[in-house]
Amino acid sequence: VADPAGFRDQVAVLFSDWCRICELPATNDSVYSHYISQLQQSGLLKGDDITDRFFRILMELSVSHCVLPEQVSAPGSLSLQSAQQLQQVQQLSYFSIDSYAKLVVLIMKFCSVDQGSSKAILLPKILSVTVRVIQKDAEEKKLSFNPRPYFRLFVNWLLDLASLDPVVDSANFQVLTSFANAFHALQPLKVPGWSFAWLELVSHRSFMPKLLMCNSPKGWPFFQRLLVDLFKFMEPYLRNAELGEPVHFLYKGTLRVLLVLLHDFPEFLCDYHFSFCDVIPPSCIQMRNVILSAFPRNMRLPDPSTPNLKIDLLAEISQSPRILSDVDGALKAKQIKAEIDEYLKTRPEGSPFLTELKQRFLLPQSEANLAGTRYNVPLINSLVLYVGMQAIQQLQSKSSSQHAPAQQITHGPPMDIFLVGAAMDIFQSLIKNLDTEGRYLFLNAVANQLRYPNNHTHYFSFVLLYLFAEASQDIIQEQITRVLLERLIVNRPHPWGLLITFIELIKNPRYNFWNRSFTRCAPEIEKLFESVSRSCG
Amino acid sequence: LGIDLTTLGLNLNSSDNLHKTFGSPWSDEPARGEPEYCIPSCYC
Amino acid sequence: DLGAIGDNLGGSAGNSGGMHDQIYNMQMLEAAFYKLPQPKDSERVKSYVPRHPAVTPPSYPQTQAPIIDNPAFWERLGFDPIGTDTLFFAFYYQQNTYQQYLAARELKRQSWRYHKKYNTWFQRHEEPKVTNDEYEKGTYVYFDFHIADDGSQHGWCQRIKTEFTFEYNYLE
Repeated sequence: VADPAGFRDQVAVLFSDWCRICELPATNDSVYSHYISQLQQSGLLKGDDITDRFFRILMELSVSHCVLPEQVSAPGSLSLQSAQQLQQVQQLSYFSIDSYAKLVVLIMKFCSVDQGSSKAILLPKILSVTVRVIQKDAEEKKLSFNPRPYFRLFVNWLLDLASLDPVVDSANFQVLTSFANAFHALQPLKVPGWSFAWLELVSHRSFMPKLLMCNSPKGWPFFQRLLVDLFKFMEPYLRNAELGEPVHFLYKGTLRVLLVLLHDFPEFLCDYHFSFCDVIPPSCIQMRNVILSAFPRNMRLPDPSTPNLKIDLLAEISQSPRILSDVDGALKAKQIKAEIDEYLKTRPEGSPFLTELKQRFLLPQSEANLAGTRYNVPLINSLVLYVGMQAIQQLQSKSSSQHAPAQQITHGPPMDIFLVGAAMDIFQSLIKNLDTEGRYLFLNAVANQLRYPNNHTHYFSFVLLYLFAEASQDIIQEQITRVLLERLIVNRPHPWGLLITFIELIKNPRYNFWNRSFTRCAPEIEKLFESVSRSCG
Repeated sequence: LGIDLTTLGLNLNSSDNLHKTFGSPWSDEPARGEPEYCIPSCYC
Repeated sequence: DLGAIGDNLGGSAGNSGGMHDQIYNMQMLEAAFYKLPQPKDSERVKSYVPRHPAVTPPSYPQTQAPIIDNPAFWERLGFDPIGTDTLFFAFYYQQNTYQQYLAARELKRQSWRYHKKYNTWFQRHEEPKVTNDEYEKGTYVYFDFHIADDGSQHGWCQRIKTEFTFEYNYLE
């Protein structure tokens, strides 16, 4: 519905009054609070439709005054490159944007609840207006959309609104989550032209650390969602080894953010690894390794190449890792969770459940194109981790009920018939019945659990080695080796669980690794195995 | 084969948190904090 | 074919839920690549807040005169000894401001040099006796905060230092 007649002009006058106040060399709070109380008295800050219109027009005005008229050039006169460079050096004057940002900050500071408006109501409302203006501008302008004024607006707000200490100021946690919700609404899949500005804001030192530190992990789900938004956007482009320059630039920026998280907030990456692996393409090995290499700061990892390292005796190896992602959501969505539970419980002989499982993993053709694979990767990931967790749980309850010392999953011959039982039936059936691509995805799902010392790492390390030892075809052993090797030959970091599994595979005579023909199928492969085994000590 | 992540401008061996000086995902320079000028105590 | 899935099967998908298709997204991303946020987009105008504001009678101007940020003003200050002291005052007591920068630039223009280790400005009193790539040695004037031995009096003054070695790696 159009704005009331004359409303836009009225707002324009108010905005120019405000800019004049901002231009004064030094203004004290009384001038600001007086101006804002006038806005309140004129009913512009009630949080109703008029409020929406008021801030939308303010934002449109501040952005329109922000970009100086471009040096006009005949469209044909500039090459694409120089036109783009011109845009890059486009002189932006941010006075109007800074003034608008400052007005919002001071409204948050001075608006009084007794006049029917409060920070808790107004900020989300102003941000949702902001989101709509950006989405609309991006949709209309498309290639000529200029993200920088909006970037400037949010930088001002993050520095002035989000910088308070959220632990002290619980109201500030709401501020942070309001920004997180706005960034989610402006995620790259929705506003691709704002992707670079978005990642810089989301990882801003006044936002990301605050959200991850305050009442942790209360703020974590908000940031996890933003990181998944980013991975979802990049996923189709990261499937290819060759990245175009813009994607490569975004990818390197993402790596920097992940390294800051790995260094400062490793527990965040540990607890959400599962949901991140769902949206990182299998070919994006180093980025996934960064996430899988995270381990809790209070943990000391034994050097994997320590001779005769007794992994089974590590205290942490029997502890379950914290998984904050939704593990069985995909199984429920596909309505196969109940059948899995039933199978794990009763393990019926000759059940068709196992042979049909492979079909359940296949995507309809239409979705296969979009997904870049014929398989439902999140479903495979979910089944592998869920079944493994059930097996570990039963194994631990079984051993505690026998009052025996916690049954160690040993890398030796399977000591516990259960471990080889229902869960392993499922894994062995999959590795036999899936085709090459499906088997690779299944093995990836298992290898994604090889992380820091915990009982998942231990169990899934055993699963891989057991499947290798029991494999009925060479190709299975080759693919198990391939999944491990391709994660080891990329630049560091390498997850601890991956290293100890590969070392066990090449050292333990039980797997007879070096006699497998594929280790010598070509000179460079032979050299590769030797160099990787040397680097593993 | 990925890239050498130590070339992205982050001091991964730092004992301090990296986020305090994280400038931007696009730069391999730490954020320039506010330069701290100090008046030598004898001048105060 | 044993490992990472082959190249993206390509093909742009239809729109799903307000999302765009991959080709559109890539085009927008490429356009955005030439409009990256610049460092100055995050820089704020430094608003200087005096840490120890001198209390002055209300009849005094309570805000700085705009001329203080005018480079020409500082160039004029350099013409007489009193003005030079003002330059030093601005440098040491108006830290983190534009005027500190302007004062330093004017002092440098008058061949004062800032010694980073001693936080002190030096000026050659005569041609140095020794100069090489690492340092120069000679007699200098320097601007210092002097406290008399008996503590009776102290204050800023310019003093002579003979046989001083000015190592260039301390030269700001």
